[in-house]
Amino acid sequence: CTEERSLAGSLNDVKNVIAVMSGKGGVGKSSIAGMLATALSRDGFSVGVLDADITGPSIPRAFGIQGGKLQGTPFGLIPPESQGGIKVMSINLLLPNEDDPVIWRGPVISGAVKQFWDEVDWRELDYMVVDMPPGTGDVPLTVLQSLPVTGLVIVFSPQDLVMMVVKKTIKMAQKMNVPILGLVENMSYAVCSHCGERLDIFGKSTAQEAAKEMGIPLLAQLPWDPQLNRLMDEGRIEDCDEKLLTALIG
Amino acid sequence: CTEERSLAGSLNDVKNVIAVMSGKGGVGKSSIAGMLATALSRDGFSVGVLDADITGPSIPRAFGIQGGKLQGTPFGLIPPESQGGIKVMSINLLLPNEDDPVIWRGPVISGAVKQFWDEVDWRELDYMVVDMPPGTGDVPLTVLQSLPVTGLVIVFSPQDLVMMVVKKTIKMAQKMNVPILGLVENMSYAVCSHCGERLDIFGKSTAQEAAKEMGIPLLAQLPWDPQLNRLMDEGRIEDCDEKLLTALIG
Ligand SMILES: Nc1ncnc2c1ncn2[C@@H]1O[C@H](COP(=O)(O)OP(=O)(O)O)[C@@H](O)[C@H]1O
Ligand SMILES: Nc1ncnc2c1ncn2[C@@H]1O[C@H](COP(=O)(O)OP(=O)(O)O)[C@@H](O)[C@H]1O
Ligand SMILES: [Zn+2]
Repeated sequence: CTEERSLAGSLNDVKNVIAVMSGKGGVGKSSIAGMLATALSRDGFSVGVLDADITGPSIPRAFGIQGGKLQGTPFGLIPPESQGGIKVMSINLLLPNEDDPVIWRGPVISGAVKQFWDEVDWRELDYMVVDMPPGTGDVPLTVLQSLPVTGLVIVFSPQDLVMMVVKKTIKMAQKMNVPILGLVENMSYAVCSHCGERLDIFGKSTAQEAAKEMGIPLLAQLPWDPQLNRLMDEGRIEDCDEKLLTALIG
Repeated sequence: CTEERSLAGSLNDVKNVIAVMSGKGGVGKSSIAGMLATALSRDGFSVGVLDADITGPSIPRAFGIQGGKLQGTPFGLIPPESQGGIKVMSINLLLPNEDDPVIWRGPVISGAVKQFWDEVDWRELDYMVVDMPPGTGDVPLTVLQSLPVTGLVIVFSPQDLVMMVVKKTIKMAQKMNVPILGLVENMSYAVCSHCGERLDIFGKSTAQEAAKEMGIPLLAQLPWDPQLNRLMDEGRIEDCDEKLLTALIG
C-alpha cells in the first residue's frame, strides 16, 4: 500500500517556512501573518499562508477570500489566491459558513494541519507563512515537529500578563531547537484621533529590555492602528500601509 | 477496583457552574472571569475559579496567587485562596515557574481539566467560574460534556472578525444544548486620558443588534479601562472598581 504514494503535494517545493506564534490569543498573530505575507509578496516573492488555527481561523477573512467551491486534482487541493496572488489554505474555506464551528479533538485538528501542509497543491513557494493558534498544545507541537520550520516570529503586546504566557512559547521553541527570527511587539501605543496625544493603552512597553534579556532581536514595534483593524474586518489586509510593512520587515 | 473509589473530591458540592467562553483569544475572558468571581464573592457567595486554559493560564496571576507548595489530603488537592477568599486552581500553580510551558496534546490537557473538577477539594461552593481557553477543541468539548455547566457567559470585542469566530462558540453551545446566560462586550470604547474624547478603538459597536439578532441577552458593555489592565498585571483583580462590577452583574 505504501508503494501507491498519493500524488497529492508531490509537486510542492517550499523554500522557507515562517510560523507566526504567540501562545496568547488576540495579540495580532493573524494580522502580522497577513502583513508579513503581503510584504514578502510585494517584494516579488511567491508566498502561501497556511492557517493553522483550525478552531479560530481568521486568514480567509483577512484576505477577503470566500469559502465554498475548492477544486482538487491528483496533485492535491488547489489553494485559492488573494488579489495579490498569495495562496491561502484554511479550514474556513472548507466550511459552508465562516461562522460554523469545528468541534474536533486534538488528533483530528493536528491531522488537518498536516494535510494542509502535505496534501495541498502549493507548488513552488519562496515563503510559507503559518498563522498559529494560541497555546502550546497539539497544533504548535505538530507544526514544530512535522513542518520544516525555518524560524518563528513571536508576537506580543505590552502587558506583563501577556509576556508571561508568551515566554511559555519561547521556552517551547528553545526546547525543540526551533530558531526564533525575532519578536514583534504589537499595539505598543495608540494615538488619540482627536488630540494627537500618544496613549500607552496597555501600559509602558518593556519590549526593548525583554528582547535584550532573552537575547532575541526585536524586529518591530507596531502602534495601535484603527485602519489595520478595519482592513482585517473588510478583507483588505493587502492594502495595508507601506509604513507598517516597512516597520515589520525593514 | 471500582469499589475503592478515591476520596478525592468526595466532599465537593458546587451549586452553579458558569463558564466564561469566547472562542477568540485576547478579548478579556480571564479578566471577566476574575471580575465575575470577585463580584459574586463581594455579594457574599462562596466562589471558586477553575482555570481551564491549560497552555495559557492567567488566573493565578490575576489573583496574585503564587504557585509552588500545594498541599493535598485524601479528599484532594487543596486549592489556594485569594485575599478575598476565592478558591483557585490552575496548572500554573503546579509549575516551578509561571512562564514554564505545558507542551501536552489534547487528551492530557482534557484530563487535567477533569482532574481540576473531580479531584480538587473544593468543598461547598455557591459558584464555580470556569475560565475557558480560546477555540472549540478539546477543553471546551470536555467542559461542556463533563461538567454540570449551569450557563455560559460569552465575551467578545467589537470587531467583525472577532464576532465571526465568537459565533462558532455560540453555535457549539447551541448544538450541545448548553444554556447561554448572556453576552458581554468588552473594550467597547476607550476614553482618551488626555482630552476625554470617546474613541471607538475597535470600530463602532454592533453589540445591541447582534444580541437581538441572536436572541441572547447583552449582559454588559465594558469600556477599555487601563486600570483593569494594571490590576490584572499586578495580581489585584479583586480591587476592581465597583462601577465595572455593577456594569457586569447589575
Ligand atoms: N496594531 C493593531 N491596531 C489595531 N487593531 C489591531 C492591531 N493588531 C491587531 N488588531 C486587531 O485586533 C484583533 C486581534 O488580532 P488578530 O490578528 O486576530 O490576533 P490573534 O491572531 O493573535 O488572535 C483583530 O480584530 C485585529 O484587527
Ligand atoms: N476592558 C479592558 N480594558 C483594558 N484592558 C483590558 C480589558 N479587558 C482585558 N484587558 C487586558 O487585555 C489583555 C487580555 O485580556 P484577557 O482577560 O487575558 O483575555 P483572554 O482571557 O480572552 O485571552 C489582558 O492583558 C487584560 O489586562
Ligand atoms: Zn485625546
